[in-house]
Amino acid sequence: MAAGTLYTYPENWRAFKALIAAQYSGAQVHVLSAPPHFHFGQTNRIPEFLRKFPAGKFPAFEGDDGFCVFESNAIAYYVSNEELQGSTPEAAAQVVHWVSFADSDIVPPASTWVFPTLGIMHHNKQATENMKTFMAGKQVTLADITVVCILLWLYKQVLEPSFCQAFPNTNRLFLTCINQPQFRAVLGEVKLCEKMAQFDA
Amino acid sequence: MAAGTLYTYPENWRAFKALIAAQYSGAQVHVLSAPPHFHFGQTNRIPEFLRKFPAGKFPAFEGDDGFCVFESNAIAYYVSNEELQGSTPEAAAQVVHWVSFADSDIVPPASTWVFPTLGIMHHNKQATENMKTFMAGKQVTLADITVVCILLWLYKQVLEPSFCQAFPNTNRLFLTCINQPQFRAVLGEVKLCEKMAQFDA
Amino acid sequence: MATNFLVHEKIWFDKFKYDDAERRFYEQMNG
Repeated sequence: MAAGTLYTYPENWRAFKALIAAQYSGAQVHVLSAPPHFHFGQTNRIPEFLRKFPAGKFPAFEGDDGFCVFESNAIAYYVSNEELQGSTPEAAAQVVHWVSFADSDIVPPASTWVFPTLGIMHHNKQATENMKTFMAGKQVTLADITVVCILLWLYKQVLEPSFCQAFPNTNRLFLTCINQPQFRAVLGEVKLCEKMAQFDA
Repeated sequence: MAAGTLYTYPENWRAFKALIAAQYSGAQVHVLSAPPHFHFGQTNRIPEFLRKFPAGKFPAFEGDDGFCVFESNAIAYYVSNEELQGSTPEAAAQVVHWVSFADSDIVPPASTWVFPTLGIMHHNKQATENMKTFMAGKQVTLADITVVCILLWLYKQVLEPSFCQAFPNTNRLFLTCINQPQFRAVLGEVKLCEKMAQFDA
Repeated sequence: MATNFLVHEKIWFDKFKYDDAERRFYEQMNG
């Protein structure tokens, strides 16, 4: 089973994927996300770090055996066990399917909707309307972990009960997962939004 | 080994990933991309099709055993063999790494650069400058197949020799791969651009 | 606060525009 160090800034939903996967697989992942071991904007400029992680992106993983990888999906995959990766060719293909679909079809509209409410970008009404609902899986796999981590900000910032009652499958998936001990061990208590946050001018 | 039918419109770089992978793995993939079996814009609105592929996206794969999946990375994964998927945990993680990196860091700037030259998007100078170079792998894996299929339009439309000489690694990866029989069987002769196509007003 | 980091996230906000353009392009190509 993999073991190593994860470099990330705090509260990074991309890092949560690997950390929750490790809760299920038992992989030993040591997180460095605060000084003196980690300074956002500085650590990823040190030649030593860039030699291992040329793109300077976070999260970045360094195995105890020296194996380095920085794409969050690859880190989550590497610290997973076969159950999480999908134990049959069909299950493995469906994990790839939902991870790709989540990154390509959830992240852009979800970020377009949430970021303005955090005051970190302008509001784009059209794109916000593009938000979609997603199927609930059966057994927790990387697909569920990935989708739940991507939906996290939405449920914390803008998906007020009156709005998200239209997506029962997604609610069931999200609420079921965040109450699993392995999710709670990483995310803690997720405070769901009561009132849709508005664009923070 | 997987066998089934791939629904796609012609010249779809997303479909090429699975078709090239099948050349290496020996999976039997039957392509439907023209009438009467396939009408882009109509086929994906038929209830029968949407029951199997709810997002109505292409390419879409239906196994001879009825297994259905529509994300292109998942289809390419499903028709691959272990060599292409990465035969060790590290190799498999690196395949996930490069497929994710290609989708998140190559597709956006590549589309920003190529689409205006096809006359289907306005020109965005800044974003176009963001184009990056990518490492050449050793043994062909899904990572190479994915990156080459994503770079295809760039090399056909805008990467004139004077410009891409700055990216020797990428050129080597791209030229090496497109001359492999398995790539050539799907892509045919790739006509490289001599003169950077300009924004087609 | 985590939002200070989010602002550095690379998100393809215009993806839906490019998806629409790509779909129109191939629908045109396929008559």
